Amino acid sequence: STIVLLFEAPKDFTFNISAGQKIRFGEALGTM
Amino acid sequence: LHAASVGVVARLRPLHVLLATGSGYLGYSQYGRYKDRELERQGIEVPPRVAHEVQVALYKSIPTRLLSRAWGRLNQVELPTWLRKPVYSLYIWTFGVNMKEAAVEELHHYRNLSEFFRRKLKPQARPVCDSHCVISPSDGKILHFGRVKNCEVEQVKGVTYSLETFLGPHTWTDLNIKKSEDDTGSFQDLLVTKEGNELFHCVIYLAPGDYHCFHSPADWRVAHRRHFPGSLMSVNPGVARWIKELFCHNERVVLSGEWTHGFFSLTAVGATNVGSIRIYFDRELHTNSPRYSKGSFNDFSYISNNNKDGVTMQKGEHLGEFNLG
Repeated sequence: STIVLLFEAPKDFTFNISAGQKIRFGEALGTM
Repeated sequence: LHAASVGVVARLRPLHVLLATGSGYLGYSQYGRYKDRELERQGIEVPPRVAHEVQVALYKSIPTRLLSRAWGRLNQVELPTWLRKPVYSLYIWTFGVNMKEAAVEELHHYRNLSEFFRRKLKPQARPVCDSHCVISPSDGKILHFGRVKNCEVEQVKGVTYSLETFLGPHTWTDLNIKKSEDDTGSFQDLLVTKEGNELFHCVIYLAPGDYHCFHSPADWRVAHRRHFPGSLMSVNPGVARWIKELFCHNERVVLSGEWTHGFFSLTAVGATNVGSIRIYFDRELHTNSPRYSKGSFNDFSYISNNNKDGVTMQKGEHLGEFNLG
């Protein structure tokens, strides 16, 4: 199963993750 | 003797042909991979090898929905107490489940594999980050993330799908209908409601051993649900690299609404073994049901006369779960 998030955000939004990385619920995906 | 040998040859011939073509195909694909590795070693970027339309059609012809429901039924059968520990231990060992995080660690407690799959976590096992506005809604592996460009979203690097096919027609709110009538921009532009904003995406793959409930990734209001019945192909990273538009083929539930910066959506995509999706606040939703017409979708609005805001979700709040079959 997969979850896809699609959202609008200001241009300065940055992800602080990397492709292939394991992540857990509650951990930060990104910020402005 | 001669007649018997002719019979044996006649019986073996299809097998020989099958073995020869099978090994030829395997050899060819291995050679292709070897060539890709060599090019990558030389620092040359190699585009992913996506499946041909015929291969996708062949895969889609497998009755994955039927198999998924059969798998689900099988896993709802209550296991005798003596069998529970060995069955779940095998699952834990195979998929690397961390039972120390589970709210109930005692394996005998789970009556069947479906119940075990839906296991909850200890309250302190996943602290929710307060300092960031978007958090991961589930455990899993990041397949891809970034900005949406030219109405195309990447499921893995270099393999894209159409944003419009994935979300369906842009008709989920009255406000947006008015906007789409006036606006001649792209589908992507219609989603962006505020000047200077952009559209971002993130794909998280949940492996069989992961905690399979999902939570709200931000503070937002869910206004609409769109359920796309569809295929139930595997969504593991290898298949996502191989089949273009995989997430547009598969059964999925799109929740859309608004957050402080504009449009926000979360989509749960089903797979063969995990075919059904449950949203806790939506009792009308029934996924992986035998009734299925290709390309159709069912809309449901959470906005009513009594509730003009839809469903308000707080960051980290329980939102839904995936189920076996």
